Amino acid sequence: EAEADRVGRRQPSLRGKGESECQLDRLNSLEPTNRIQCEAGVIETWDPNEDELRCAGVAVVRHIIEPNGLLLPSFANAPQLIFIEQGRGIQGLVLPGCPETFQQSQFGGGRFSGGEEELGRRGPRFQDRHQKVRHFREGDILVLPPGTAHWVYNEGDRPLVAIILLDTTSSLNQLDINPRRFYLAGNPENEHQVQGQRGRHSQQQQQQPFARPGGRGGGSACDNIFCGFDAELLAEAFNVDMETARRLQNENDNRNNIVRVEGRLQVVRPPRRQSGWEREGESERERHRYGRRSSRRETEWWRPSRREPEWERETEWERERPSPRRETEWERERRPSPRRETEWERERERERYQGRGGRGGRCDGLECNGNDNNDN
Amino acid sequence: GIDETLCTMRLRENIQDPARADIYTRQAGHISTLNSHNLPILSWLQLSAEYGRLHQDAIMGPHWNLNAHSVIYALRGRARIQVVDNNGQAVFDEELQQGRILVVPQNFAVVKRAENEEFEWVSFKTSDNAMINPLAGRTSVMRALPDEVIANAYQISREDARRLKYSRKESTLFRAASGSMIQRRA
Repeated sequence: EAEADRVGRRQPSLRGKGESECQLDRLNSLEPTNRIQCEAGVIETWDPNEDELRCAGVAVVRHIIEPNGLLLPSFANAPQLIFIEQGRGIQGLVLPGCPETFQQSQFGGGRFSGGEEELGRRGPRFQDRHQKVRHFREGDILVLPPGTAHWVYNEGDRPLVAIILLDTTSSLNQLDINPRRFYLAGNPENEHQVQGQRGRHSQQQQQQPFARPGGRGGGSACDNIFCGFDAELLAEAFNVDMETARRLQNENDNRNNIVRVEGRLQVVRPPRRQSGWEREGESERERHRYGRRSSRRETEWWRPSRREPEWERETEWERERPSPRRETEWERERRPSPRRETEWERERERERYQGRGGRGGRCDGLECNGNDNNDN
Repeated sequence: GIDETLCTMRLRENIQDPARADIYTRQAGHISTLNSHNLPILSWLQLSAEYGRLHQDAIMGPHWNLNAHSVIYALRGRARIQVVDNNGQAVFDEELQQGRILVVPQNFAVVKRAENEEFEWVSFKTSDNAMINPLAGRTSVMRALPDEVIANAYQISREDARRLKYSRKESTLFRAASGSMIQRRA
């Protein structure tokens, strides 16, 4: 089994663990086997040891996040694709090395070197900044590279339902094929913990596969990755006091991995208004999907069955986009006619492209990357 | 084309020289990385390496390896190392002594602290472009999160959340405050 594990890991095309893994006599539709009740939502998981899932080398999870619920930051050992079945929200993705480009304008665009002293001196004028925050809505697919932490907030009026697939046999996952989630905060029950897997809560789960509402009832066990570190070492690393360092470990937190935000989550983010470019892109997509849009008449098969709720409908403010101005007769007459390219110019252009890409004018991939005229 | 690639390919690089350090602080030490960007043959092997030196009482902040396992070999001195798994359990919390190796699996969180002497190590990583994600410091996960998310996640005030985000100015290597200072702040 270990050998099959190793081979499967090194060869991503080899799904499943062994040769017999996919010899299934019968396929079954699967229901979630584990349900974790959180303060502001539910996490449901399918047993990754089911034959079908082992054959496919994937794990599946469903998050149901109540309005104003926050999925605490975590990361997994496998690439993830998330489909938003219902609702809308915002997602923060923590990409190592990327700058904190979302910042308050009161910040003055200046540089902030940080530090406790400076923080104190700035007092109430200090504003937050962080990495990019992304809006998403029903029907979206979100992509999460392995090892990349992310958090999600439901800012809609109805539950947010997300179906998550973890590709545990991806070559990007160098651990075993068990799905593993690493929590950066909270005191959550491990959603991928399965029977027989070692861990603090496995015995609890065997006895009680469906957790009580409201979490574990104040247990002092701790599951986020800060719990494994010595609090003093954390205080030194973060340059904070011991009390704050201990709060990182969330020892007496029984809210699980989806918590309720008091009020609304205040983060720096652009408004949800669509830009003109996006509108254009959407109409373009629709044209491809439904054929000639101008002559298209609404038919039963494409009309959405569900009426758009109030919050999804375009607002008055969004509708106020400028209509394209039509050219007048006078302007049309005075418009200069496009000059025709001379043969000499055409020759120069051809030479320039050939000299750059070396492939008859095509410039693809890394070959052209050093050229400052290149768009790519 | 083979003799233009294989035969003339660069196969050697010194990473111990402090002058080529990728991360350097006078107080805490330095780290040099060798990956397929500075030694291209590593892209074939899917491997990379890191050399580090921590001064006495210095810390390499908590972080996880995003896309690789890491095999740490202690070259000189000793350091206290903690490694934490996905259940929040410390799977290693000991001193790593000269001549020993420690395997840190992908995604497991790790922190190193040089105790009473300087600590030198070399890490071999199983990706040609191994990346780490720090938990503390200027380029950390904490800095990337909105302070309100931090406040809600750890049930602390926004002021404390900002302290968590901004109190540590350095990026990876820190000079540890003495124990008495931490107690005093507490």
